Amino acid sequence: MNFFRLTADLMHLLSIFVLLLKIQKTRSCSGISFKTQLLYAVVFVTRYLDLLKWISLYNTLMKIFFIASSIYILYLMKIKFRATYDPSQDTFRIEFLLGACLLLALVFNYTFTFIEVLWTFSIYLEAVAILPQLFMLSRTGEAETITTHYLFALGAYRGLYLLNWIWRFYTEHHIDWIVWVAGAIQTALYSDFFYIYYKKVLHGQKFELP
Amino acid sequence: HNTEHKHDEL
Repeated sequence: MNFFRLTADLMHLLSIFVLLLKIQKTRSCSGISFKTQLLYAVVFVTRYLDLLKWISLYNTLMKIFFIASSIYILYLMKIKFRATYDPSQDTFRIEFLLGACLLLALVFNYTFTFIEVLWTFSIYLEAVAILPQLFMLSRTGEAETITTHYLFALGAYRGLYLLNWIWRFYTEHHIDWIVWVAGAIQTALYSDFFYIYYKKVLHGQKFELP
Repeated sequence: HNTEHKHDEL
């Protein structure tokens, strides 16, 4: 564990709490892509099939939290606050993402086993899981401030992981190509968002696309 | 590089 990784994981936790706060406080999931949240649930379930494999208490508790919270968010969106979800805004075709990630995972993986291929699939899928949300944002052209804080924390979590990998490469000679490439792509997807978040939200303005 | 890849990150 190092500073970057711990901060990254805490940002990831924070992003989920901000999302839950947004939904509970406004009693609405408007502006949130159900498809992105569904993809995250798929990511966590397929990645943490090794849940019973002991790494540390921290690792196990975080895995349980990520699986449970992602499924809870699906429940909030699909059942509790269903009326506030507008599917006509959430039109990104996730079938292509799922198909492409599965294909890539079958071809580019470390070991061709069931668990490993699904782990690789989850890494690739996480990289692109934010696309339906960003697509929704670009369609509506604006977002509630709290939703942008959620997206910022989520993007920051990924950006910090890049620093963690650089740190681990120099201190432990830790190499993980699959995670590096997917993580770099994932972080890059946030660059436009980061720019507008910095220009507008951090200067007290509403998030609006130019 | 070990083939038994350890996934210790989240």
